[in-house]
Amino acid sequence: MHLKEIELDNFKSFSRKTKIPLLEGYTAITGPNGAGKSNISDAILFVLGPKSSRVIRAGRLTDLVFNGGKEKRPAKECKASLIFDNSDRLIPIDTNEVKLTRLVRISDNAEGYYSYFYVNDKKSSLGEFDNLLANARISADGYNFVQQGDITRIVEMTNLERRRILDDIA
Amino acid sequence: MHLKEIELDNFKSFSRKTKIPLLEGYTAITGPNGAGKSNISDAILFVLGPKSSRVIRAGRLTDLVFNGGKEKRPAKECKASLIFDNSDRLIPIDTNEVKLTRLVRISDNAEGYYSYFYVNDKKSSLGEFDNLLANARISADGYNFVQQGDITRIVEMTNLERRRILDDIA
Amino acid sequence: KKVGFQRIFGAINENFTKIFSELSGGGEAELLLENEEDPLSGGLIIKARPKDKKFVRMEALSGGEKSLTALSFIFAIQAYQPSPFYLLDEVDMFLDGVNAENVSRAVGRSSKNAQFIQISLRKVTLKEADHIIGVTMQREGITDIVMKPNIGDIPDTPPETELKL
Amino acid sequence: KKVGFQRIFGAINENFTKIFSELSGGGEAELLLENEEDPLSGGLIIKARPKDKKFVRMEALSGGEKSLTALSFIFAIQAYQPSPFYLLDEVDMFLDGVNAENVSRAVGRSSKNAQFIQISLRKVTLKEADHIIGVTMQREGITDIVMKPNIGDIPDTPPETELKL
Ligand SMILES: Nc1ncnc2c1ncn2[C@@H]1O[C@H](COP(=O)(O)OP(=O)(O)OP(=O)(O)O)[C@@H](O)[C@H]1O
Ligand SMILES: Nc1ncnc2c1ncn2[C@@H]1O[C@H](COP(=O)(O)OP(=O)(O)OP(=O)(O)O)[C@@H](O)[C@H]1O
Ligand SMILES: [Mg+2]
Ligand SMILES: [Mg+2]
Repeated sequence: MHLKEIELDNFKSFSRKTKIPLLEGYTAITGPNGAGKSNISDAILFVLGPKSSRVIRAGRLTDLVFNGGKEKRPAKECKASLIFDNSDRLIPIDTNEVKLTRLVRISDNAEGYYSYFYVNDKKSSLGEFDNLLANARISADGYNFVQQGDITRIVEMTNLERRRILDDIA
Repeated sequence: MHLKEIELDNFKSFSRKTKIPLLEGYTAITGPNGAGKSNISDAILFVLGPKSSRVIRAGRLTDLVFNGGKEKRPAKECKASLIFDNSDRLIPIDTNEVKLTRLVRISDNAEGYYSYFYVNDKKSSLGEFDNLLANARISADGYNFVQQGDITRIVEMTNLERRRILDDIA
Repeated sequence: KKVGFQRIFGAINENFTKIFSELSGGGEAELLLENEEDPLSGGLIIKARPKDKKFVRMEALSGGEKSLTALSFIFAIQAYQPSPFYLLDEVDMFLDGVNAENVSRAVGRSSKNAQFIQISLRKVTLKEADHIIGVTMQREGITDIVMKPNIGDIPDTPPETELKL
Repeated sequence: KKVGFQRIFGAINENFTKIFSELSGGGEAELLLENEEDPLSGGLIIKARPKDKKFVRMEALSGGEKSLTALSFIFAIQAYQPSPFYLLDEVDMFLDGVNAENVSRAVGRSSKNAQFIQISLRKVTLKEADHIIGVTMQREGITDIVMKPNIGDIPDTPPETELKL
């Protein structure tokens, strides 16, 4: 199984519908400071970590919606989709491709938001979505996601905190 | 006033008597990871910050004594000297050159240590030494010393901690 | 519960020692429990000795050495619970050229069995990758991307020239 | 006491805004007090807007942008209480090539009036410096140094070739 494509729609600094194709093997993502590289990582965690306490740097989920950049109007909702090649059926769904989508819409009073999940473009509950991720072992809580700053955090941990990392794995 | 030379004797990874000449203007120090670059910074803080809580990464002062490297025997004492050009008399001593030295000797029972201070090779008390630094405004507590990791610390501070930085300056 | 912890600890420790030796070109490292009979009452100590040096407390290691040690620990955990894909965001920041290259070569080897996406500003990392995604921001604060797949097949265009790094 | 604080805050804020604009090539930043009437009962907020972007909470800035903001804050404090010499240890770690070069050019300008020693692994920094000290460790765990003064005077030997970086 591998990630074939990421589709972003008004997610953080990606204002237009942006498709990011990915291939198997070793991909490097590069570019200047503030260009949007970690925002791509945030999009992946946004979809794969709906219940995760993993900091997406946004104070609130609504901060993930494109804020208008320099001169445009802010968007009302943001959407991120991950398209996986599932020929090995690692995700327990009987299709060769699985598309996982999450959408956050700012509510009209601008105070709250709506959060929706879709599997292959069909609406799904948070519970079903989360179960799917856990079964395929691609949830955002794993150590396969190393965020900018995680190295420093591990270096500065106390011995007790470090041992608790192993507890959580057990 | 500028720093003309640093002399290190069995200080951390500098086992032989090492003289590091310095010129006015902009000096860059470079080299591989673990080569000893930050150890030079530690030596400067060791001399200029005898009362400072500034972490020199050593758990105890005796950790600053050359530990033998790969195959040599550990040393019994370490010494670091800073030689300043004092033609402008910024340091209140009437010599064109001022040498500030600090020495730490491991006591024979290997439990404690002796700490000595010298100004122009004459023994000085901690109090006199500290006063001299304060008068010349070259003590290690200032913001003119930015250690590896200080940037991250400032980024991750709370707003209250940041305001207290300004309190301390006042 | 304690038996489960010991088994995990043993497996991760073995991975950690092997990976650190690889990344540091011959150094030694191991994980130790503060309390061996009752692990859950004490912490986990990381002991590391870069090549040709004495063991020092982790706090006395250089910035780059600490970073390499922490990264070996993360890789050791990853090896214990393998995943089909990995995302690494600027893990080579504190490393000099040689260490950063060791890391990207290790990632290159592991990428035969899993998909790796590594965000990096370092040329030595970019040159080990199979594919490169260039991310830039236009003047209106909107991100643009450009993808160069299979860069190994292009004989004479180093990727960084293309992306004006 | 409160008057003293206001004066310091005003001076450092002015330095901060000017320095951030310089280092970020045109961005804006300022310091704000959580409690303006009673500063000592609230914290200090840093607000920054990189060039061509909207203001976002500092937590939403990129790694490099946060680092540039923090460095501008440090430089602002330094400008308030000048010293005859400065020591900077790897402050350009999180910065891309353009930002690291802005920082080393700013250091170059300030070094006309004070002595600057900057520890760095970045070529863009080394090329702005007047003198270079190369630090290496021999196989027995002992540090060696080599000094190249006045590198600006050597017309065709880029420093990094000499040090095999
Ligand atoms: N909701 C939003 N709408 C538009 N832009 C946003 C939004 N949230 C964050 N940004 C912008 O995204 C940028 C951060 O991008 P990101 O963290 O991906 O950078 P990066 O490429 O990882 O940089 P670095 O190399 O410094 O880590 C910030 O400049 C911020 O202004
Ligand atoms: N008392 C000591 N005796 C001998 N060597 C020591 C002693 N204390 C520390 N060291 C060695 O000094 C090295 C650290 O050096 P230093 O922190 O100066 O590296 P650095 O050049 O700043 O590297 P980086 O680029 O990774 O920050 C460590 O490898 C450590 O083994
Ligand atoms: Mg980033
Ligand atoms: Mg260092």
